[in-house]
Amino acid sequence: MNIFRLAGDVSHLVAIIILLLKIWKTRSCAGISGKSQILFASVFVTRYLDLFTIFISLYNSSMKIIYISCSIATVYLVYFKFKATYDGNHDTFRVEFLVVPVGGLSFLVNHDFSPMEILWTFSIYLESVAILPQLFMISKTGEAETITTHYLFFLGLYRGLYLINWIWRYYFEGFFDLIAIVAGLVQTVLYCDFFYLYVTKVLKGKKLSLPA
Amino acid sequence: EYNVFQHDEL
Repeated sequence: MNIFRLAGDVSHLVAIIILLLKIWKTRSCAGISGKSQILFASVFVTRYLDLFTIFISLYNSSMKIIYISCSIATVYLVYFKFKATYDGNHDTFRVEFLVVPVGGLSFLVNHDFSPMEILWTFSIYLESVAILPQLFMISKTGEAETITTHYLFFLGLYRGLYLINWIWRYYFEGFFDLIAIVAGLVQTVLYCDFFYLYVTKVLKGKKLSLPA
Repeated sequence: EYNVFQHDEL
């Protein structure tokens, strides 16, 4: 464990908690892409199946349980409890265009052709594009609530910190996992446009609005 | 040798 990976995990946890609290406190999921939340929940479920097969550390297992339960709780809030506030008209990204290629690729490019490893690979590839429905929805509505931009900032930051963690681990441990690194690069690059808007607008107290 | 099949990262 190194400081960058710990900071990444904390950033990820902060993002998940921010979103959950935003929906719970405002009793509204306006501006939130339910499709992205479903993708994130499936990312966690497919990646953390090893919860039942391998024990790495208390930290590792407890974080996995927290991520899975928070993401499923978020999906529940969006599609059931606060369904009336779900903006389905703008959450129209065709997720099959993500899931099918990602599914195919995880069968073609993986470390080991075993069910657990293919599911892990699927999860890594899916996570790199899971935010697209959310970014697409923001581009369609032309704006995002400030709390939602903070959620996206920490979510994008987490994988960026993981990239530094992988540089650290390559240099000090000779460890590197090309699948995770390439997917992590794609994932972080997808946020670049948002990061620019976040820094130039939200951090200056303006609302994030796109030229619709 | 790091066992890549035992992913120790979240």
